[in-house]
Amino acid sequence: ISATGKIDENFLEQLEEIFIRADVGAEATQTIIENIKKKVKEVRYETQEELQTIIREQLASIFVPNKYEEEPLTIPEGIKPYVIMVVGVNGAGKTTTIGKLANRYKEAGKEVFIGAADTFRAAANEQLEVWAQRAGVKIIQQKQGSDPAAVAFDTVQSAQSKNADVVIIDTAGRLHTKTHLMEELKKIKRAIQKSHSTAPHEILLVLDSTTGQNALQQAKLFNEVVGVTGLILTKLDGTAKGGIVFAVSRLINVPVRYIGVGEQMDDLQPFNSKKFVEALFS
Amino acid sequence: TLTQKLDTVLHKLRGQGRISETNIAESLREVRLALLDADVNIQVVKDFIDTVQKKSLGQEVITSLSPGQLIVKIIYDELVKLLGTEKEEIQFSTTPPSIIMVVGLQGSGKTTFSGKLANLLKSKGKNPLLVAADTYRPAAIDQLETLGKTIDVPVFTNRKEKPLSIAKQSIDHARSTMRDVVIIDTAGRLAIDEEMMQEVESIKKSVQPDEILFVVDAMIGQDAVTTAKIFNERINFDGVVLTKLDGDTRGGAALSIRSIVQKPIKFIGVGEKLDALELFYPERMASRILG
Ligand SMILES: Nc1nc2c(ncn2[C@@H]2O[C@H](COP(=O)(O)OP(=O)(O)OP(=O)(O)O)[C@@H](O)[C@H]2O)c(=O)[nH]1
Ligand SMILES: Nc1nc2c(ncn2[C@@H]2O[C@H](COP(=O)(O)OP(=O)(O)OP(=O)(O)O)[C@@H](O)[C@H]2O)c(=O)[nH]1
Ligand SMILES: [Mg+2]
Ligand SMILES: [Mg+2]
Repeated sequence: ISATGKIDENFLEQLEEIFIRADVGAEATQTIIENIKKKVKEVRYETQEELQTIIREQLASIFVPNKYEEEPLTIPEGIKPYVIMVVGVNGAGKTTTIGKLANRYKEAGKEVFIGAADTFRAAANEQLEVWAQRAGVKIIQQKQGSDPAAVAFDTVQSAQSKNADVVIIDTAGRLHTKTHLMEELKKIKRAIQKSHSTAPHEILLVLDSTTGQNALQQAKLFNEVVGVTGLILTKLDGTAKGGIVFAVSRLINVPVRYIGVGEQMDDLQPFNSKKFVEALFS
Repeated sequence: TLTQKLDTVLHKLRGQGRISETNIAESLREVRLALLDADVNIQVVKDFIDTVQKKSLGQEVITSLSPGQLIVKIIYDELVKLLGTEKEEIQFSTTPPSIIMVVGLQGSGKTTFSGKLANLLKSKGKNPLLVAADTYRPAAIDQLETLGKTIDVPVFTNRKEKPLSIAKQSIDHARSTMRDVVIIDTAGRLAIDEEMMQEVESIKKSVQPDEILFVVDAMIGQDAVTTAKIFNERINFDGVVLTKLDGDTRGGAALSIRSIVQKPIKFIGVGEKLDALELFYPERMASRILG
C-alpha cells in the first residue's frame, strides 16, 4: 500500500455529521475538517488506523493546554488563599461543581472556605450548605437578598484571617444578556480584589454540555465582563457530547479544567483532551 | 439577517422568472447553516430543507418581493406550520384534582416552572397544590417551599418518604384540603438513567396525571432530540415547556422537538421571577429561529 493524502468524500460527510451531532457547530466543523484535510495531505497515511490517529490528534490539539492537567489541584507558590470564582448561566451546575471541587481540595489536605454569593435564588444558601457539610468545609453566607459582593468580600477576609488555603465563591446563575446582572458580577469580582489584591486567581465558567451554539455567546460575554481563566463542562454523563467546547476554548483561549460526570461528590474529573476526543466518536 | 444573506445569494434570480433547483442550491445552503446555528437538529434540518426546496421550485419570482424575501416567506410559513398553529391548553380533569407532572433534565427549570404554573393557575381562580417530589437534590424541597411561600400556595412533601409515596400521598392530601390542581415537581434526570426513568414511569402509573409537561432549557443543542425521544417513549408526555427564552439563544430545539415527537409547546419561561411565564406563539419562535 502506498501512502495517500486524500480522504474519501463519504468518510468526510460522516465525520461532518458526527461533529454537528456533537454540537461542534457548522462553522467550527468546516474549519476543523479543512485543517484535517490539510494535515492529512501533508503527513499522508497508509491505514485507516493512521487516518483515525491523525484526526484525533488534530482535534485534541485544538484545546488550550491545561497546564494543571497532571496536577489539577496545584496552587502556585506563595498564593494564599487561592481564590476561585465560579460563574455561568442558570442551571449549568455551578453549585454542585463547587461542592465537588471543595471536596477534592479538602481531600488533598487543603483548608477550604466556600462563599455563598448567590443571595438571590430560593434556597441557594441551603443547597450550598449541604455541599459544605458533605465536603467538610467552612461556608460563609448571609441571608437571601444580601449584597453578593459583601458575601464574597467576607469570605476572602475570613479565609485570610483563618489562614485557609482555598476560597471558592459561588455566584448566582445569570444570562449573559442581562446587563445589570453582568454589572453585578463585575462588582463581586471587584470586592474580591479589594479584599486580596491578586484575587480572584481563577475565574471558572461552567458550561452545561447539553448547550448548543449559545455557549459561544455565553463565553464571549462572561469573558468580556470578568475575564474567564478556565472552563468546566458539566453533565457529560448524559448523551450530550459537549462539542461546543472546541469553539469556546478557541474563542476565549482558555483550558478546560474539569468535567462533571454526575450528581455525587466524586463525579468530577480533570479534563483529558484525548479521552474527550475519543468520547466524541463513541 | 437571513433575508439579507439570501438576497445577496439570489439577486441573480431577478429576471429569471422562476425558482429552479440550480438557482436556489446556494440559498438552501445558507438556510441550512442558519438553522444549524440556531441549534435545529441536523435530521430535522435535512427534512426541512427538502420541504422548502419542493415548495420553492417552480414558484414565480413576483417582482413585488425580492427573491430572498420570497424564499424567507416560504421558510417562515413552513416553520410556523411545523411549530404548531393550534394554541394548546393544559388538560384539566373533569373530576378534581387535576394532576400535572413536571419532568426533564437536570437544571432545565422544572422547580421554577412549577412555581410559575401554580402562580398562573391561582390567578385564574384555581387552588393549586405544589408537590415537592425531588428527594435527591440538596435543598430541592426548601427551594419549592420558598417559592410556594412567595405566592402563598401550599407545598406538600414528606421528608421521610421517596418520590413515589410523596406523589401518591399528595393526591389524597389535595382532596382533603380542597385543592383542585396538583403540580408535581420531580428531580432532574438523564434520559439514559434507567433507575430514574423507571421512577417517573411508576409515578405516572400510580397517580395517572392529566398532564405531563417536559421542561427543556431553550439553549439545548443537538441533544434535544435524543432526550425528548426517550422521555416521550418512556412516559408519553403531553406538552413541552421551553425555558430561559429571555436570553439570546435562537431556540432551534423548539422545532426539533416538535417535529420529532409531535408534541405541542405549551409555555415558555422568560425570566427567573414567578410571573415570567408566557404562552407559546409559533410566529414569534419562527422569527427567533430564523434570526
Ligand atoms: N447528571 C449530572 N447532573 C449534574 C452535573 N452537575 C450538576 N448537575 C445537576 O444539575 C442541576 C443544577 O445544578 P446546580 O449546581 O444547582 O446548578 P447551578 O449552576 O448552581 O444553578 P443556578 O445556581 O440555579 O444557576 C442539579 O440537579 C445538579 O445535580 C453533572 O455533572 N451531571
Ligand atoms: N433567566 C431564566 N432563568 C430561569 C428560567 N427558568 C428557570 N430559571 C433559572 O434556572 C435555574 C434552574 O432552575 P430550577 O428550577 O432549579 O431547575 P430544575 O429543573 O428544577 O433543576 P433540577 O431540579 O436540579 O433538575 C435557576 O437559577 C432558575 O432561576 C427562565 O425562564 N429564565
Ligand atoms: Mg447555584
Ligand atoms: Mg428542581
